[in-house]
Amino acid sequence: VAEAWKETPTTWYPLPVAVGALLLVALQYRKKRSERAEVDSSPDGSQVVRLKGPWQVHVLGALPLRNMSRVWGYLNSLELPIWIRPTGFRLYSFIFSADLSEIEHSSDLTKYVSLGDFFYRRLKPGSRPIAEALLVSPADGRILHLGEIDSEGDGRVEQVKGLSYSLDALLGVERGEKGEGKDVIEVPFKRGDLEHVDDKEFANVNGIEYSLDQLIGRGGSPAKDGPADASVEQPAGSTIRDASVAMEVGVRPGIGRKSSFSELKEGSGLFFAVIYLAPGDYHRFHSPTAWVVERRRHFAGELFSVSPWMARRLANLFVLNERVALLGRWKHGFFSMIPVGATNVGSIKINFDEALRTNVRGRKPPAGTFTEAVYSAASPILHGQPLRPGQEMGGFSLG
Amino acid sequence: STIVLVFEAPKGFGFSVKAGEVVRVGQALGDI
Repeated sequence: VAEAWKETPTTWYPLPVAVGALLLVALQYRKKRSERAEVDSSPDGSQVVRLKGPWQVHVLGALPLRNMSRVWGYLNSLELPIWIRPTGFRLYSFIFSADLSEIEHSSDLTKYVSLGDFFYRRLKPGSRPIAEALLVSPADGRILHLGEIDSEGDGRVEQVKGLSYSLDALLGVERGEKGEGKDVIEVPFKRGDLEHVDDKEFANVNGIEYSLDQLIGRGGSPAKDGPADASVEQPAGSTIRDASVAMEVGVRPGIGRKSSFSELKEGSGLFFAVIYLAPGDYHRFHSPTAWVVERRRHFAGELFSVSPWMARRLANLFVLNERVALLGRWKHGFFSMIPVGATNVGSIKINFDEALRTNVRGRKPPAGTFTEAVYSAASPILHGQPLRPGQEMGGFSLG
Repeated sequence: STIVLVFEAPKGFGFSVKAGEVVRVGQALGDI
Protein backbone atom coordinates (compact mmCIF):
# COMPACT_ATOMS: atom_id res chain seq x y z
CA VAL A 1 0.00 0.00 0.00
CA ALA A 2 2.84 2.41 0.89
CA GLU A 3 4.52 1.61 -2.46
CA ALA A 4 1.31 2.18 -4.40
CA TRP A 5 0.63 5.39 -2.43
CA LYS A 6 4.06 6.76 -3.29
CA GLU A 7 4.47 5.52 -6.85
CA THR A 8 0.98 6.03 -8.34
CA PRO A 9 1.13 9.23 -10.53
CA THR A 10 -1.48 11.91 -9.78
CA THR A 11 -3.26 13.26 -12.88
CA TRP A 12 -5.28 16.49 -12.51
CA TYR A 13 -8.12 17.32 -14.91
CA PRO A 14 -11.17 19.67 -14.64
CA LEU A 15 -14.43 18.03 -13.50
CA PRO A 16 -17.28 18.78 -15.96
CA VAL A 17 -19.19 20.68 -13.22
CA ALA A 18 -21.15 22.69 -15.78
CA VAL A 19 -22.39 19.46 -17.33
CA GLY A 20 -23.56 18.27 -13.91
CA ALA A 21 -25.34 21.56 -13.22
CA LEU A 22 -27.04 21.49 -16.62
CA LEU A 23 -28.10 17.91 -15.96
CA LEU A 24 -29.65 18.94 -12.62
CA VAL A 25 -31.50 21.87 -14.24
CA ALA A 26 -32.77 19.59 -16.99
CA LEU A 27 -33.98 16.99 -14.47
CA GLN A 28 -35.66 19.69 -12.37
CA TYR A 29 -37.33 21.19 -15.45
CA ARG A 30 -38.59 17.76 -16.56
CA LYS A 31 -39.95 17.13 -13.04
CA LYS A 32 -41.68 20.51 -13.00
CA ARG A 33 -43.11 20.00 -16.48
CA SER A 34 -44.52 16.64 -15.42
CA GLU A 35 -46.29 18.37 -12.51
CA ARG A 36 -47.67 21.20 -14.60
CA ALA A 37 -51.27 21.19 -15.76
CA GLU A 38 -53.97 23.72 -16.57
CA VAL A 39 -56.49 24.93 -13.98
CA ASP A 40 -59.42 23.35 -15.70
CA SER A 41 -62.04 20.99 -14.48
CA SER A 42 -60.40 18.35 -16.59
CA PRO A 43 -62.57 15.44 -17.78
CA ASP A 44 -62.51 13.70 -14.41
CA GLY A 45 -63.48 16.93 -12.64
CA SER A 46 -60.28 17.14 -10.63
CA GLN A 47 -58.70 20.55 -10.07
CA VAL A 48 -55.08 20.87 -11.19
CA VAL A 49 -53.11 24.07 -11.47
CA ARG A 50 -50.66 25.41 -14.07
CA LEU A 51 -47.90 27.91 -13.65
CA LYS A 52 -48.83 30.78 -15.97
CA GLY A 53 -47.07 34.13 -16.29
CA PRO A 54 -44.01 35.95 -17.68
CA TRP A 55 -40.57 34.31 -17.79
CA GLN A 56 -39.68 35.61 -14.30
CA VAL A 57 -42.45 33.41 -12.89
CA HIS A 58 -41.04 30.32 -14.59
CA VAL A 59 -37.54 31.09 -13.30
CA LEU A 60 -38.97 31.37 -9.78
CA GLY A 61 -40.98 28.20 -10.36
CA ALA A 62 -37.78 26.31 -11.12
CA LEU A 63 -36.25 27.28 -7.76
CA PRO A 64 -36.58 25.01 -4.69
CA LEU A 65 -38.76 27.62 -2.95
CA ARG A 66 -39.90 25.34 -0.13
CA ASN A 67 -36.37 24.30 0.78
CA MET A 68 -35.22 27.92 0.61
CA SER A 69 -38.09 28.86 2.91
CA ARG A 70 -37.15 26.18 5.42
CA VAL A 71 -33.49 27.27 5.42
CA TRP A 72 -34.67 30.88 5.89
CA GLY A 73 -36.83 29.78 8.80
CA TYR A 74 -34.01 27.76 10.38
CA LEU A 75 -31.56 30.69 10.17
CA ASN A 76 -34.14 33.00 11.72
CA SER A 77 -34.79 30.61 14.57
CA LEU A 78 -31.15 30.78 15.70
CA GLU A 79 -30.79 32.66 18.97
CA LEU A 80 -29.18 36.09 18.51
CA PRO A 81 -26.59 37.48 20.95
CA ILE A 82 -28.37 39.81 23.37
CA TRP A 83 -26.27 42.88 22.49
CA ILE A 84 -27.28 42.72 18.79
CA ARG A 85 -31.03 42.34 19.29
CA PRO A 86 -32.15 45.97 19.87
CA THR A 87 -30.05 47.33 17.00
CA GLY A 88 -30.97 44.46 14.70
CA PHE A 89 -34.70 44.69 15.32
CA ARG A 90 -34.63 48.51 15.00
CA LEU A 91 -32.84 48.13 11.65
CA TYR A 92 -35.43 45.54 10.53
CA SER A 93 -38.25 47.89 11.63
CA PHE A 94 -36.65 50.80 9.80
CA ILE A 95 -36.25 48.78 6.57
CA PHE A 96 -39.77 47.29 6.68
CA SER A 97 -41.46 50.26 8.48
CA ALA A 98 -42.70 48.21 11.41
CA ASP A 99 -44.15 50.27 14.29
CA LEU A 100 -42.16 49.29 17.41
CA SER A 101 -44.19 51.47 19.78
CA GLU A 102 -47.20 49.13 19.77
CA ILE A 103 -45.46 45.76 20.18
CA GLU A 104 -45.68 43.79 23.42
CA HIS A 105 -42.00 44.19 24.46
CA SER A 106 -41.39 47.63 22.94
CA SER A 107 -39.48 48.71 26.05
CA ASP A 108 -37.10 45.74 26.01
CA LEU A 109 -36.34 44.31 22.56
CA THR A 110 -33.83 41.86 24.02
CA LYS A 111 -36.82 39.72 25.01
CA TYR A 112 -37.13 38.56 21.40
CA VAL A 113 -34.52 35.80 21.16
CA SER A 114 -34.46 35.53 17.36
CA LEU A 115 -35.81 37.28 14.27
CA GLY A 116 -38.39 34.52 13.98
CA ASP A 117 -39.55 35.30 17.52
CA PHE A 118 -39.67 39.02 16.75
CA PHE A 119 -41.57 38.34 13.52
CA TYR A 120 -44.23 36.40 15.41
CA ARG A 121 -44.57 39.22 17.97
CA ARG A 122 -47.75 40.16 19.77
CA LEU A 123 -49.13 43.69 20.11
CA LYS A 124 -49.83 45.49 23.36
CA PRO A 125 -53.34 44.73 24.69
CA GLY A 126 -55.85 47.25 23.34
CA SER A 127 -53.70 48.20 20.34
CA ARG A 128 -56.42 47.08 17.93
CA PRO A 129 -59.97 47.99 19.04
CA ILE A 130 -62.59 45.78 17.32
CA ALA A 131 -65.13 47.84 15.37
CA GLU A 132 -68.83 47.05 15.80
CA ALA A 133 -69.31 45.94 12.23
CA LEU A 134 -70.51 42.73 10.65
CA LEU A 135 -67.05 42.07 9.18
CA VAL A 136 -63.74 43.39 10.51
CA SER A 137 -60.22 43.04 9.19
CA PRO A 138 -58.53 39.80 10.30
CA ALA A 139 -55.02 41.26 9.91
CA ASP A 140 -52.87 44.32 9.43
CA GLY A 141 -52.13 44.80 5.75
CA ARG A 142 -53.32 46.25 2.49
CA ILE A 143 -56.52 45.35 0.62
CA LEU A 144 -55.28 43.77 -2.61
CA HIS A 145 -58.72 43.16 -4.05
CA LEU A 146 -62.34 42.74 -2.96
CA GLY A 147 -65.78 42.38 -4.43
CA GLU A 148 -68.64 40.03 -5.18
CA ILE A 149 -68.17 36.70 -6.94
CA ASP A 150 -70.54 35.98 -9.76
CA SER A 151 -71.63 32.67 -8.29
CA GLU A 152 -73.77 31.94 -11.35
CA GLY A 153 -70.60 32.16 -13.43
CA ASP A 154 -67.65 29.81 -13.42
CA GLY A 155 -66.87 30.57 -9.76
CA ARG A 156 -63.65 32.36 -10.53
CA VAL A 157 -62.31 35.07 -8.26
CA GLU A 158 -60.33 38.05 -9.49
CA GLN A 159 -56.93 37.90 -7.79
CA VAL A 160 -56.23 41.40 -9.00
CA LYS A 161 -57.65 43.25 -11.99
CA GLY A 162 -57.55 40.91 -14.94
CA LEU A 163 -56.13 37.85 -13.21
CA SER A 164 -58.50 35.32 -11.72
CA TYR A 165 -58.41 31.84 -10.21
CA SER A 166 -60.90 29.09 -9.61
CA LEU A 167 -62.69 29.15 -6.28
CA ASP A 168 -62.98 25.37 -6.31
CA ALA A 169 -59.22 25.15 -6.67
CA LEU A 170 -58.80 27.60 -3.77
CA LEU A 171 -61.17 25.86 -1.35
CA GLY A 172 -61.10 22.32 -2.66
CA VAL A 173 -64.32 20.58 -3.56
CA GLU A 174 -66.43 18.34 -1.35
CA ARG A 175 -65.62 14.67 -1.51
CA GLY A 176 -67.82 11.65 -1.56
CA GLU A 177 -69.61 10.15 1.39
CA LYS A 178 -67.65 9.35 4.53
CA GLY A 179 -65.22 6.47 4.21
CA GLU A 180 -64.74 6.82 0.49
CA GLY A 181 -60.95 6.57 0.09
CA LYS A 182 -60.03 8.34 3.32
CA ASP A 183 -59.24 7.49 6.92
CA VAL A 184 -60.68 9.53 9.76
CA ILE A 185 -58.50 9.58 12.86
CA GLU A 186 -59.44 11.41 16.04
CA VAL A 187 -56.44 13.45 17.19
CA PRO A 188 -57.39 14.75 20.68
CA PHE A 189 -55.67 17.91 21.88
CA LYS A 190 -54.02 18.27 25.26
CA ARG A 191 -56.39 20.09 27.66
CA GLY A 192 -55.52 23.70 28.14
CA ASP A 193 -54.40 24.24 24.55
CA LEU A 194 -57.64 25.98 23.85
CA GLU A 195 -59.48 28.82 25.40
CA HIS A 196 -62.48 27.48 27.27
CA VAL A 197 -65.43 29.58 26.36
CA ASP A 198 -68.83 29.16 27.89
CA ASP A 199 -71.44 29.00 25.14
CA LYS A 200 -73.37 31.73 26.98
CA GLU A 201 -70.32 33.96 27.22
CA PHE A 202 -69.48 33.21 23.63
CA ALA A 203 -72.93 34.27 22.50
CA ASN A 204 -72.38 37.77 23.88
CA VAL A 205 -70.19 39.38 21.26
CA ASN A 206 -69.24 43.04 21.36
CA GLY A 207 -72.18 43.73 23.66
CA ILE A 208 -74.62 42.45 21.06
CA GLU A 209 -76.51 39.43 22.35
CA TYR A 210 -76.34 36.74 19.69
CA SER A 211 -78.36 33.67 20.35
CA LEU A 212 -76.51 30.57 19.22
CA ASP A 213 -79.25 30.09 16.70
CA GLN A 214 -78.57 33.50 15.18
CA LEU A 215 -74.85 33.08 15.45
CA ILE A 216 -74.72 29.91 13.43
CA GLY A 217 -77.14 31.05 10.82
CA ARG A 218 -80.38 29.41 11.77
CA GLY A 219 -82.01 32.67 12.94
CA GLY A 220 -82.37 36.31 11.84
CA SER A 221 -80.24 39.34 12.71
CA PRO A 222 -78.58 39.70 16.12
CA ALA A 223 -80.97 40.64 18.93
CA LYS A 224 -79.52 44.06 19.72
CA ASP A 225 -79.86 44.92 23.43
CA GLY A 226 -82.63 42.37 23.71
CA PRO A 227 -82.44 39.12 25.66
CA ALA A 228 -80.68 36.25 23.92
CA ASP A 229 -83.07 34.21 21.90
CA ALA A 230 -84.49 31.92 24.56
CA SER A 231 -85.43 29.40 21.87
CA VAL A 232 -81.90 28.07 21.86
CA GLU A 233 -81.78 25.93 24.98
CA GLN A 234 -78.23 25.19 25.98
CA PRO A 235 -77.04 23.35 29.07
CA ALA A 236 -76.30 26.06 31.68
CA GLY A 237 -72.60 26.86 31.83
CA SER A 238 -71.81 24.33 29.11
CA THR A 239 -68.24 24.90 28.11
CA ILE A 240 -66.73 24.11 24.79
CA ARG A 241 -64.45 21.12 25.21
CA ASP A 242 -61.00 21.00 23.73
CA ALA A 243 -61.15 20.67 20.00
CA SER A 244 -60.22 17.24 18.90
CA VAL A 245 -59.40 17.08 15.29
CA ALA A 246 -60.67 14.24 13.20
CA MET A 247 -57.98 13.95 10.56
CA GLU A 248 -59.11 12.92 7.14
CA VAL A 249 -56.36 11.89 4.81
CA GLY A 250 -56.86 14.11 1.80
CA VAL A 251 -57.62 12.61 -1.55
CA ARG A 252 -57.52 14.37 -4.87
CA PRO A 253 -60.79 16.24 -5.21
CA GLY A 254 -62.76 13.85 -7.27
CA ILE A 255 -65.34 13.63 -9.98
CA GLY A 256 -68.46 15.71 -9.82
CA ARG A 257 -68.32 16.78 -6.19
CA LYS A 258 -70.28 19.81 -5.10
CA SER A 259 -68.42 23.03 -4.36
CA SER A 260 -67.98 24.09 -0.79
CA PHE A 261 -70.43 26.93 -1.31
CA SER A 262 -72.82 25.66 -3.94
CA GLU A 263 -76.10 26.18 -2.03
CA LEU A 264 -76.36 29.95 -1.45
CA LYS A 265 -79.46 31.19 0.36
CA GLU A 266 -82.11 33.05 -1.62
CA GLY A 267 -81.14 36.76 -1.82
CA SER A 268 -77.54 36.06 -0.80
CA GLY A 269 -74.34 36.56 -2.74
CA LEU A 270 -70.75 35.37 -2.45
CA PHE A 271 -68.18 38.04 -1.54
CA PHE A 272 -64.40 37.99 -1.25
CA ALA A 273 -61.58 40.15 0.06
CA VAL A 274 -57.80 39.66 -0.34
CA ILE A 275 -55.48 41.24 2.27
CA TYR A 276 -51.72 41.36 1.67
CA LEU A 277 -49.44 41.42 4.75
CA ALA A 278 -46.11 43.17 4.11
CA PRO A 279 -42.90 41.89 5.79
CA GLY A 280 -43.03 44.66 8.42
CA ASP A 281 -46.68 44.04 9.35
CA TYR A 282 -47.92 42.35 12.52
CA HIS A 283 -48.32 38.73 11.35
CA ARG A 284 -50.84 37.18 13.69
CA PHE A 285 -54.37 36.96 12.34
CA HIS A 286 -57.69 37.28 14.13
CA SER A 287 -61.26 36.27 13.57
CA PRO A 288 -63.04 38.66 11.15
CA THR A 289 -66.49 37.95 12.63
CA ALA A 290 -68.43 35.66 14.95
CA TRP A 291 -68.29 32.33 13.10
CA VAL A 292 -67.77 28.60 13.56
CA VAL A 293 -64.86 26.85 11.84
CA GLU A 294 -66.07 23.37 10.89
CA ARG A 295 -63.09 22.04 8.94
CA ARG A 296 -59.73 22.96 7.54
CA ARG A 297 -58.06 21.87 4.33
CA HIS A 298 -54.29 22.10 4.14
CA PHE A 299 -52.94 22.41 0.58
CA ALA A 300 -49.18 21.76 0.59
CA GLY A 301 -48.46 24.00 -2.41
CA GLU A 302 -45.57 26.13 -3.65
CA LEU A 303 -44.22 29.16 -1.80
CA PHE A 304 -44.10 31.91 -4.36
CA SER A 305 -43.86 35.46 -3.11
CA VAL A 306 -47.36 36.91 -2.80
CA SER A 307 -46.27 40.54 -3.14
CA PRO A 308 -48.58 42.76 -5.22
CA TRP A 309 -45.89 42.68 -7.97
CA MET A 310 -46.19 38.89 -8.11
CA ALA A 311 -49.98 38.88 -7.70
CA ARG A 312 -50.23 41.04 -10.82
CA ARG A 313 -48.16 38.62 -12.89
CA LEU A 314 -48.70 35.10 -11.68
CA ALA A 315 -52.21 33.88 -12.42
CA ASN A 316 -53.49 31.25 -9.98
CA LEU A 317 -51.00 32.49 -7.35
CA PHE A 318 -53.38 31.80 -4.46
CA VAL A 319 -54.23 28.31 -5.68
CA LEU A 320 -50.58 27.44 -6.29
CA ASN A 321 -49.23 28.44 -2.89
CA GLU A 322 -49.26 26.55 0.40
CA ARG A 323 -52.44 27.50 2.19
CA VAL A 324 -54.92 26.45 4.90
CA ALA A 325 -58.58 26.84 3.91
CA LEU A 326 -60.69 27.24 7.09
CA LEU A 327 -64.30 26.50 6.16
CA GLY A 328 -67.34 27.10 8.33
CA ARG A 329 -70.41 29.20 8.72
CA TRP A 330 -71.65 32.44 10.21
CA LYS A 331 -75.12 33.75 10.68
CA HIS A 332 -75.51 34.50 6.97
CA GLY A 333 -74.38 31.10 5.73
CA PHE A 334 -71.04 29.94 4.30
CA PHE A 335 -67.85 31.58 5.62
CA SER A 336 -64.19 30.79 4.89
CA MET A 337 -60.81 32.30 5.63
CA ILE A 338 -57.71 31.19 3.75
CA PRO A 339 -54.26 32.20 5.06
CA VAL A 340 -51.85 31.78 2.10
CA GLY A 341 -48.12 31.26 2.79
CA ALA A 342 -45.24 32.86 0.89
CA THR A 343 -41.51 32.24 0.42
CA ASN A 344 -40.39 33.98 3.61
CA VAL A 345 -43.42 32.97 5.69
CA GLY A 346 -43.98 29.34 4.79
CA SER A 347 -45.44 28.39 8.17
CA ILE A 348 -49.10 28.94 8.97
CA LYS A 349 -50.15 28.31 12.59
CA ILE A 350 -53.73 27.83 13.80
CA ASN A 351 -54.06 28.20 17.58
CA PHE A 352 -56.82 25.61 17.89
CA ASP A 353 -55.22 23.04 15.61
CA GLU A 354 -51.99 21.63 16.98
CA ALA A 355 -52.03 18.81 14.45
CA LEU A 356 -51.46 21.19 11.52
CA ARG A 357 -47.92 21.20 10.04
CA THR A 358 -47.21 23.38 7.00
CA ASN A 359 -44.12 23.63 4.79
CA VAL A 360 -42.86 20.24 5.86
CA ARG A 361 -39.89 18.54 4.22
CA GLY A 362 -40.43 15.79 1.72
CA ARG A 363 -42.10 15.30 -1.61
CA LYS A 364 -44.87 17.77 -2.37
CA PRO A 365 -48.22 16.02 -3.05
CA PRO A 366 -49.71 16.65 -6.50
CA ALA A 367 -51.24 20.11 -6.95
CA GLY A 368 -54.85 20.36 -5.81
CA THR A 369 -54.60 17.62 -3.18
CA PHE A 370 -55.36 18.55 0.41
CA THR A 371 -55.43 17.05 3.89
CA GLU A 372 -58.68 17.71 5.69
CA ALA A 373 -59.42 17.95 9.40
CA VAL A 374 -62.85 18.50 10.92
CA TYR A 375 -63.24 20.24 14.28
CA SER A 376 -66.11 17.95 15.16
CA ALA A 377 -65.78 17.78 18.94
CA ALA A 378 -64.82 21.41 19.62
CA SER A 379 -68.38 22.15 20.73
CA PRO A 380 -71.25 19.68 20.97
CA ILE A 381 -73.76 22.37 19.96
CA LEU A 382 -71.86 24.21 17.28
CA HIS A 383 -70.08 21.18 15.70
CA GLY A 384 -67.00 23.26 15.10
CA GLN A 385 -64.57 25.73 16.66
CA PRO A 386 -66.47 28.93 17.57
CA LEU A 387 -64.65 32.25 17.22
CA ARG A 388 -65.54 35.78 18.29
CA PRO A 389 -64.72 38.90 16.26
CA GLY A 390 -61.12 39.91 16.92
CA GLN A 391 -60.18 36.66 18.68
CA GLU A 392 -56.63 35.64 17.81
CA MET A 393 -56.70 32.57 15.52
CA GLY A 394 -53.03 32.00 14.67
CA GLY A 395 -50.41 33.56 12.47
CA PHE A 396 -47.68 33.33 9.86
CA SER A 397 -44.15 32.59 10.96
CA LEU A 398 -40.85 32.59 9.12
CA GLY A 399 -39.71 29.46 7.28
CA SER B 1 -48.35 36.45 3.12
CA THR B 2 -51.99 36.90 2.25
CA ILE B 3 -55.39 36.22 3.75
CA VAL B 4 -58.35 35.54 1.47
CA LEU B 5 -61.90 35.79 2.84
CA VAL B 6 -64.73 34.15 0.88
CA PHE B 7 -68.18 34.36 2.45
CA GLU B 8 -71.89 34.31 1.80
CA ALA B 9 -73.83 37.44 2.77
CA PRO B 10 -77.14 39.08 1.92
CA LYS B 11 -77.10 41.05 -1.34
CA GLY B 12 -77.26 44.26 0.72
CA PHE B 13 -73.77 43.67 2.09
CA GLY B 14 -71.29 46.43 1.19
CA PHE B 15 -67.55 46.87 1.78
CA SER B 16 -66.50 50.01 3.67
CA VAL B 17 -62.92 49.85 2.35
CA LYS B 18 -61.41 49.94 -1.14
CA ALA B 19 -58.65 48.04 -2.93
CA GLY B 20 -55.25 49.55 -2.11
CA GLU B 21 -56.34 50.78 1.33
CA VAL B 22 -54.23 49.94 4.40
CA VAL B 23 -56.26 48.13 7.10
CA ARG B 24 -55.61 47.18 10.71
CA VAL B 25 -56.88 44.21 12.74
CA GLY B 26 -60.42 44.93 13.92
CA GLN B 27 -61.08 47.77 11.44
CA ALA B 28 -64.57 47.59 9.88
CA LEU B 29 -64.41 45.94 6.43
CA GLY B 30 -68.09 45.89 5.62
CA ASP B 31 -71.65 45.73 6.88
CA ILE B 32 -75.19 45.21 5.71
